[in-house]
Parts: sequence; structure tokens; C-alpha cells
Amino acid sequence: FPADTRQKKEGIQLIQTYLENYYNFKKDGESDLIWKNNSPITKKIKEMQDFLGLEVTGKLDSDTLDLIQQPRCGFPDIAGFS
Amino acid sequence: TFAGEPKWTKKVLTYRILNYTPDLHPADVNAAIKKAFNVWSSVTPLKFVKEENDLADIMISFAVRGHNDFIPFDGPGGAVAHAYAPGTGFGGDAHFDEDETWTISTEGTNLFYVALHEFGHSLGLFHSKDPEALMYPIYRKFDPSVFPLHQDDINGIQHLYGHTPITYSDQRESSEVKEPDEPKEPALADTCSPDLTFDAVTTFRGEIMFFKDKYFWRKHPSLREVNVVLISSFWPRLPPGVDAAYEVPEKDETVLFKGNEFWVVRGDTILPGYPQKIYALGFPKDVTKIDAAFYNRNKGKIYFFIVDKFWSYNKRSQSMDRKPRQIREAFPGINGKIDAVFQHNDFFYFFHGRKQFEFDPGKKRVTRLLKTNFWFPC
Repeated sequence: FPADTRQKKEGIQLIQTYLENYYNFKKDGESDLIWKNNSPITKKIKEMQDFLGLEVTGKLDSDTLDLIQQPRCGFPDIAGFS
Repeated sequence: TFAGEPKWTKKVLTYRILNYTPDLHPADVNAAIKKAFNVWSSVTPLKFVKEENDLADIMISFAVRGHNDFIPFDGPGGAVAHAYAPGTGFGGDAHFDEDETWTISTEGTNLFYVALHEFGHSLGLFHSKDPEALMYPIYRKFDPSVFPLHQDDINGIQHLYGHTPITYSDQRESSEVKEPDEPKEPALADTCSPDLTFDAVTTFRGEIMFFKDKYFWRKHPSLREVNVVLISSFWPRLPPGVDAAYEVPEKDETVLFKGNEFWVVRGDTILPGYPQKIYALGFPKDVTKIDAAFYNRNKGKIYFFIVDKFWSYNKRSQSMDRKPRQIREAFPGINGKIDAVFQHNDFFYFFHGRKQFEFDPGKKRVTRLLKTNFWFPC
């Protein structure tokens, strides 16, 4: 892939894993990764950005990409964990 | 807090370190873990006891990747540790990712700071949305000289367990210290004892005076030596066991309180007309003694602390508050009765039993938790 497409792909992988680990995101099929404004993953990104004090864009912007690569506590950020 | 607010019902909890990271000396791991528990003890009634062999409430271990629970670690970076809410089995346990480089400095992943966060979970705290709070999920570089708990963390843990109470032993200790009416001669306390407590502390002509029973220690903040002096050798008419003291530097006067009386001294001279009753200052009759006092030069106000409330006296308008206020409202993080307080540079130092809290009036929060003998060359 051209570099930026590959980076984008890596970013999508990162954010998906992060949301699965800490925001109870469950990807059921490829369609879940479509980035429409009200798609499941966009909603989850907004939820995560709100919790971590980021600008709530629903997009994988650089601040968001930077923060999800910081060391963190392994415990989820939202309930739904028992 | 977690859903359903799980918390421990007992106040003394046990912890056991099951294995050690090869990144640090075991003694450093023990110290970091103990220090983390001490911070939570400093703002709650909780006490923590290290268990060597048996099961403990909080089992602490280092592991990599899958480690027999539901959340495998992910190699270096990413998740560095996790812990479980209070409960049986895994409840309360804390797991640290051995794929991290554990340190006791601000480089790498600082064990004390991560453990402090994880034990917040072990005690029932969930993640905080406040980026300044310890319980915020992302680890950042931290300033080891600043008290690590933010007001948000303290509010959360005290919602679950209440404030630092005065335990009977503290009360007995402070009542012994405050009312040495028994004929026994209190021995001169050891200034380096971890159990050191004070009756009163004040600045005094550039020095700091630490009162205890019938003695006081004089210490210049920037010099090492400490002089111990019999109170009666300075002010023969003053009874032992000062309750509170404060200095008004611009008048070269120091005010000493005992019971419902007070004296004003200049150097080793008691000014004429003293003692007077504290009611002359504007206190109501139901106030029978002052626990601590200090003069805030910046505000021109004198603060008097009585149990968990305080009064302030405005020197300019010569007026006392009409009614007392809660200490913790004006001084967040300072809870319950205090033994002594004084101002040094731009900070207030509150003494409560064996603890000393450095308070930043600008930030309106506790910035350091110190030992009472912090000022002595121990």
C-alpha cells in the first residue's frame, strides 16, 4: 500500500483494538467499520474521545491516535465489565 | 466507583506480593507498594497489612500476556497493569505487566504511581474523566514532589470509606499531649520517631518553633541544627503543653494559647496584661480551647482551628467571623481536627497526628504528604 494508506490501515486496526479492549466495542462484520457519522465505530470513538477529554470528532484524528498509543491502565473505561 | 459501588466492609486490609519483577530490587518493590498503600491510608480510615504466606485481600503479581484471568496483557506499552474491584477471588487483586520496564524513577514505568492507580481500583474506584486525576486511565509523567491524589480521587475514595478518622490511639495520644495534667513527667520526644506529634507549631523571628509537652524545638528552616528548650526557661509563667501558637512578625509578637487563655510574648518576655481569656478575641463561650492557629500575612487574617471547623480574624477590620466554617471547605484535603499549623513561604503546613500536609493556598489543594519530622535532620 502507499504509506498513507498503510498508516491509515494501521490506525484503524489500533483504534478498533482499543475500543474492543476498553469501550466494549464489538465488531460484528465489515460493515461495522464503515465510518458513517452514526456508524457503531464512530459512536464508540465519540464515546472514547468524550471520556478521555479529547475533542469529540468521531474521527481518527492525530490527537486521538496519539492518546490511544500512550501506556494506560488495562481496565476498561466504561462499565459492561464484570 | 464501579457499578453497585463494591467496597471493602473492613478497615484493615491485607496484601501479598506473590512474585517480583526482575527490573527492581525486591526491597524497592516492597517500598513502592507500601508507599502507595500509605497514600490511600492518609485520606481514609483504611490500614494495610502485608501478608507473607497466606491468602490476602489484595494479591499482587507480575505477569505477561495471558495470566489466568480474563484480560491478557499486550506486550510492552499499551496496558501496563490492571486491578479488580473489591470482592472475593480475583476481587481486589492487582496485576502488573512484566513486559514493561518497571522503575522507581520518572523514567520508564514508575511502579509506585501505577500501583497507586491500580490500588484505587482494588479499593473500589473506577476511572476518572479528569485528566488531572490519578484515576484517569492514561499514565503520564508525574511530579514526585506533588501529592499524587487530586481532589477528584479524594472525593471518590472518601465517598466509599469516609475521611481519615481520629482513631482512639490518636485521640488518646493527642489528649495526653494536649492535657498533660498527670503528674508524670513526659519524656522529651525523639524528633526522628515516626510517631512524633506536636502540640503547636509557629514561626518565631525567622525560626520555626515546634511545641511538645513542656518543651519546644527551635529550628531555622535553612540550618541543620535543632535546639530543644524548656518552655519554662523562656516563659516561666506559661503552663506546659501549649495548645496553639502564631506569630505576627510585623509586630514582633507571638501569641500562645493554653485552654481558654492566651499570652502574647515578644522574644522571651510575656507582655503585660496577659493571660487574657480567648473570649476577648470574639469567641463564643462554648469555645474552650484552640487546637491550632496561624497568621496568613498575605490576607492579613488569623485562622483559628477548633476540631473540624475554623474561625478567621481580620486584622485590618479587627473583626472575627460571625460563625465557624468547615476546614475541608476552605482547605480541601485537610480533614478532621488538626494539631498544629504554620505558614512557611507560600505554603501552609497542617499537622494531624503523625502526618503533615503541605497545602498550596493558590492551587487550594494538598501538594505534599510529609512526615511530622520532615523539618528535622533525620
